[in-house]
Amino acid sequence: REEVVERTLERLSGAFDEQIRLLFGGGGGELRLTERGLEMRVRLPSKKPVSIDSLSGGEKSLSALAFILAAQRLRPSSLYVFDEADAMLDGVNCKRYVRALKELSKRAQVVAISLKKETLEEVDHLIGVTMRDGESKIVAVSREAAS
Amino acid sequence: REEVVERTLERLSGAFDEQIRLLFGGGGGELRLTERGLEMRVRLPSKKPVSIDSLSGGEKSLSALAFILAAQRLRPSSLYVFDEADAMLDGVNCKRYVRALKELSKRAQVVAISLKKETLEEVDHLIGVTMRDGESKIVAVSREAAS
Amino acid sequence: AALDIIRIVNFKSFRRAVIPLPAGLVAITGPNGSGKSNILDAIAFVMGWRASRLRASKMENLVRKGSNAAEVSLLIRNSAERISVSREIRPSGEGVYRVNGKRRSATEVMELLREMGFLVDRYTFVTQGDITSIVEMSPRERARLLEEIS
Amino acid sequence: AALDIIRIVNFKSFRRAVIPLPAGLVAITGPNGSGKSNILDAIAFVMGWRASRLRASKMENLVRKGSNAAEVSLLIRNSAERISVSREIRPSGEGVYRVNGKRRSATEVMELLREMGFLVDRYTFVTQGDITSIVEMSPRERARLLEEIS
Ligand SMILES: Nc1ncnc2c1ncn2[C@@H]1O[C@H](COP(=O)(O)OP(=O)(O)OP(=O)(O)O)[C@@H](O)[C@H]1O
Ligand SMILES: Nc1ncnc2c1ncn2[C@@H]1O[C@H](COP(=O)(O)OP(=O)(O)OP(=O)(O)O)[C@@H](O)[C@H]1O
Ligand SMILES: [Mg+2]
Ligand SMILES: [Mg+2]
Repeated sequence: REEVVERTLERLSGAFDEQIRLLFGGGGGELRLTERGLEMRVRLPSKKPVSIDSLSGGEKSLSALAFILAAQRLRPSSLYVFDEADAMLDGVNCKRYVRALKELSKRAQVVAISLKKETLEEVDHLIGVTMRDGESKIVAVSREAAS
Repeated sequence: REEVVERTLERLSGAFDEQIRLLFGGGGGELRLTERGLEMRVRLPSKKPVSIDSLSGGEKSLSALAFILAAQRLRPSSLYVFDEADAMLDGVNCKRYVRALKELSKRAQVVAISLKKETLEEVDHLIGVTMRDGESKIVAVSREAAS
Repeated sequence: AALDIIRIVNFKSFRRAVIPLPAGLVAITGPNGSGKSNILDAIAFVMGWRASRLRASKMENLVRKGSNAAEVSLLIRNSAERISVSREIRPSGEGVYRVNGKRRSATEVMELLREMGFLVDRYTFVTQGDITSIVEMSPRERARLLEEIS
Repeated sequence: AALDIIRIVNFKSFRRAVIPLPAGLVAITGPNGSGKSNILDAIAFVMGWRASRLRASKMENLVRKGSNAAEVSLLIRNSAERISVSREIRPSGEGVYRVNGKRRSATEVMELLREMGFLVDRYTFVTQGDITSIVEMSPRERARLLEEIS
């Protein structure tokens, strides 16, 4: 059992490192098991390495996404749902985020809730929701309705 | 002491009710002291009342702002700083948010960090920050640089 | 396996809705408070989450105000098969799971969903405001995530 | 009272910066990771917050990587007076507060700031991701907020 976890960790850390590099356009990451538990290290391109709690809101969001994408490679789920995971991302990072989700959607079903134009422009299908007469209504299931 | 808290609560609840009405264009709110503590109730326009934990992310953000603005009337601070308090707000609510901050800025100093165009368009002054050569740099302290 | 259609009856802000999910990357958008997160809640509800994980202090709060029962059905395509998995909250407050219309235990439904690859965890279902928690959690909590992934 | 200028030396991602705050509603914007939240941290740092409240596990992590000391000064206008309040982290890790260049205790500085109306609480300084906490906190915690406001 412990050996399974060790081997999983090795693969997970490698995948995490790759995802960080892809999402941030450089740098790298590492997952390491210590007495404290599973520690996460992220090194961003052209930046001095700092502990992950000092990362910005947007940087934490992308690092978390890198972890999720790494986990997907090891233990795939049939469905992924992201509720405003791009809330703190700027325009450039929204594009990186939605392109990563697009890649993920080739291997799994992916649904993302978003208010960001830069994200919504890139998806294959858009479902609109509104509140009318005190009830939620689906207003469209269409291709690129928002662009 | 308990009387002070009681009287403060009465004024705070009234102010909270007013701020909810202003921020949501209707409805109302109430703050009530019970054995469980300080309970918060929000009733939104054209919606069935639900407990505050069932509110949406955007609705929670505005309700929290209503509380802060109510508290300001009772115990004013010289300075207010909001770090991406509009992260979950849609375009319409960003306008309501920034207009409330603008009103607040008549009585106190207000600084808001934001990535939202609908918010940034309405402020009096914009300070830009970028990362260059591994250090944060202030790039502008200007009026409406982003519009 | 793929989630083809979500059918919602009197769940949270939805009175009646049938939501087909097309293939490819799907986004849900709309104004604050319109019901986007409630759709995620509807899916997670059928997949076993309890009220507290769905922004409700008890099961009854998941039922649309003014109604006395709620039901969400997920139409799943699994290779050639089409399977309906649903969960109902009866007026009594009792919860009932069904597969293709037949009543099943929660355990049986969770097992079936897991077999079809539906892992409903914090690293597959990211709820609003929760994305940064993977970075902000303690190393001990993250070690538990590793356990789940292994 | 009003905060006129923030002067930052080797604090987090800032090497050297002088940030004047104009009158009226001010917004700070820029790309992810550029240093916006670090400006809020700089202000809160002088106003007494400890490392853990500033996304740092210890004081040393607030010092810009590669430097050995940090200092933030706030130039405050209080009616006709202009007051400088600063806080330094020395290479030893020791913290030093100063008012108009003279060393003061933390307690004295907190009292001075409070007298000038600077209340640095969770309902005056809303940190990133924290806005909804007022709604999501337990009634007990909110009662404690009421205590602070009373
Ligand atoms: N049992 C219920 N009956 C009726 N309405 C309900 C019930 N539970 C929740 N709601 C309503 O659902 C709304 C919130 O919906 P939801 O969280 O899906 O919004 P959202 O589209 O995700 O918005 P946001 O963009 O702000 O996150 C609330 O306004 C609430 O009034
Ligand atoms: N001690 C330090 N030395 C050098 N850089 C640091 C230090 N502490 C934090 N940083 C850097 O500060 C950056 C984060 O800055 P900040 O949180 O202010 O960003 P932000 O502009 O608020 O971004 P976002 O929009 O994503 O919230 C991190 O990338 C980190 O590398
Ligand atoms: Mg939502
Ligand atoms: Mg920030």
